[in-house]
Order: sequence, then structure tokens, then C-alpha cells
Amino acid sequence: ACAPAAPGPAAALLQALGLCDAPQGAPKPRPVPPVMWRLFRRRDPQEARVSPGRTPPGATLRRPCHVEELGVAGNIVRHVPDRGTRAGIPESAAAGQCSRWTVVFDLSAVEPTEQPSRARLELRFAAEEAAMGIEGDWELSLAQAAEGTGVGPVLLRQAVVSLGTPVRAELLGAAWSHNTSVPRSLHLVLALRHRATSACVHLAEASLLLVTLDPRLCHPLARLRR
Amino acid sequence: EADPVVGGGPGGSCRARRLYVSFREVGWHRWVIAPRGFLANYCQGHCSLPATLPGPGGPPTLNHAVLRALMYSAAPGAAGLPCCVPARLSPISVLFFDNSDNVVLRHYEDMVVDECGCR
Repeated sequence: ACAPAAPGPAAALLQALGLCDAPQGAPKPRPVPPVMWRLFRRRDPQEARVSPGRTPPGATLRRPCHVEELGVAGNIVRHVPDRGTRAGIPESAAAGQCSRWTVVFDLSAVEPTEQPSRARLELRFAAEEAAMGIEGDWELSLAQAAEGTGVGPVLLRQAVVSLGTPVRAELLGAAWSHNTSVPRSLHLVLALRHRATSACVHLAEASLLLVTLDPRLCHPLARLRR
Repeated sequence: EADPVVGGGPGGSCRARRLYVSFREVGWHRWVIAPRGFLANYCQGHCSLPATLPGPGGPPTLNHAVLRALMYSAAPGAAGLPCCVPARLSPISVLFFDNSDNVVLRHYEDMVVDECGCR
């Protein structure tokens, strides 16, 4: 799917790595999410290698094309930040209800050949001390955003026990079905309600952890080894 | 960066030589978060007898390679020696920012030469 490589070793190496082109200019500085560091450190056997021919114990036991830590097949993991404004949707606030938020994930970097195996939405909420202290009985609902500020059908409802830790929800099978390729972008409307009180919180951060398998980088031999 | 081979030429019997690929050298250090580079290594060396026969713990020998080495020692002009090629490879992972500012972890199989063998 890439345009013919520009001459030169760097471009050839880039294509060999399955990347169409190098990001232009310096990326916006942003902290690397701890989960990505953790995944990198656990996957890269080179950290301990000191001379040709030696491999640290256990490194070669890793199943190729598989992300052990997340328990799914895959050789690409992306941490996709929310591009939406996370501003509450005004009419819900006006009606005295808690806010609903629109989150937007740009997935255009995912190639059509990549097969999704995991799409984990991660939400961090912030609120007054009192609301955060209310345990249990929160309910997260997730819907497809429709044109304008409309809300499409509810895709997922999930009980939330605590707001002190990130709230996670699996979107694969909910926001799009398992055997279809990844959409180019994902617009979702989120709402978090407390069943027993009218407490409200606001959404501090939203991100998506997407795992895909690019069969072109997964050699049959590697699969056989598995 | 590569270890210089002593005395020029293939130097000694077939084995892995150190080769370090630096992402800074190819100008990727701004968007590759980690690693800074990796030990890719490469294979070089003679595959004549007895080098073609494995040392203790070495890669399995291909009978065909031994046959070629024997033929070469008997009649050098007939067919060349076996080649010194990667016999065991291992993967690397690269963590980087892509064009959409996502943080991406990609895993690549067969990127590092751990062992060389005569084939």
C-alpha cells in the first residue's frame, strides 16, 4: 500500500519495517503512556543482550505475533489519544442531567490489512471529592455519535465499581464487529450516571489501546514455530 | 557500526559478527522513542572443512553443506563452498510516534542474527 520507496537505505529500511514514510518533522512532545513502556520493555529481548549469539533466557520462548500481556494475537499495539474536545454536550447539562461527552479517535494510520484483536477504551474521570468517594452503582453507556450532536444507538452499557482507577471497556465487538477491518475514525458519545444519586463527574482523559495483527510482518515460519 | 574483520576478507570461520544499527544514523531519532538502535549482527567467515562441521552447541549442520565442502576440498573448481548465513534469528520491538501522534509499538520477527551456519 506504500508509494514506491524514494531511493536511499533509510527509505528501503522504512519500507522493510512496513512503514510507508517517516513522520514528518518532530512529533508534538507528549509523554509515553506507562502501558506502552511496560509492553515495550517486556517484549524487547535486546535490552539484556551484550554480544552476538547470546539471548537472555526466556526471550526466545515468546510466541511470535502474539501480545502475551494482553493475551491476544498481534504485532502492532497503538495508543490512540482522544481528539475530541471532551466538552460536555450542552443540552444534557441544560436538562439538569450529567454531561455526556463526545470522544473521537483517528484510526487512519491503521492499514486495511491489519486485523484488530483488541480495542480497549480507557477513561479517567475527575470530580469533587464527594462524587469520587461514591462507590459502586455507576453505569457507563457508550453510543455511536450521529451527525451534528445527535446520538446513535447505544453500543455498550457497563457497570463501573470505582472511579479511583481508569475505567476500561472493550470496544471490539461493540463499536465494530470482530471480523471487519478497523474504521478510519471512531466518534463515540459517553455518559456516566450514578443510579442512586445525581452526582456527576467529568471526563479527564480518554484513550484507546488498539492491538492489530499485520500478517505481512508475521512470517509463516514464525507461526509454525508457535 | 560493525566490528572490523581482522586482516580484511572474510576472516576466520563462519560466525556472527557485531553490527549495530543506530536509528540516529538514519535520522529517525526524533520519532523513534526506543530503542536508540539495535544489534542486528551479520554472518561472515569461511565454510570450508572443518568450519562447516558444527562446534559444540552450534547450529545443526546441513549434510549438503558438508558435501559441498568435501567436494570443494577434492575439486575446488567444481562448485563453490557453502555460504555463511543466519541460522537463528530473533525479534525486536520498536516504540515510536506515528504521523497521527499515536504511540505505536511494532514487533518485527527475524531482525537479529543470533547464530550463523554454513548452508
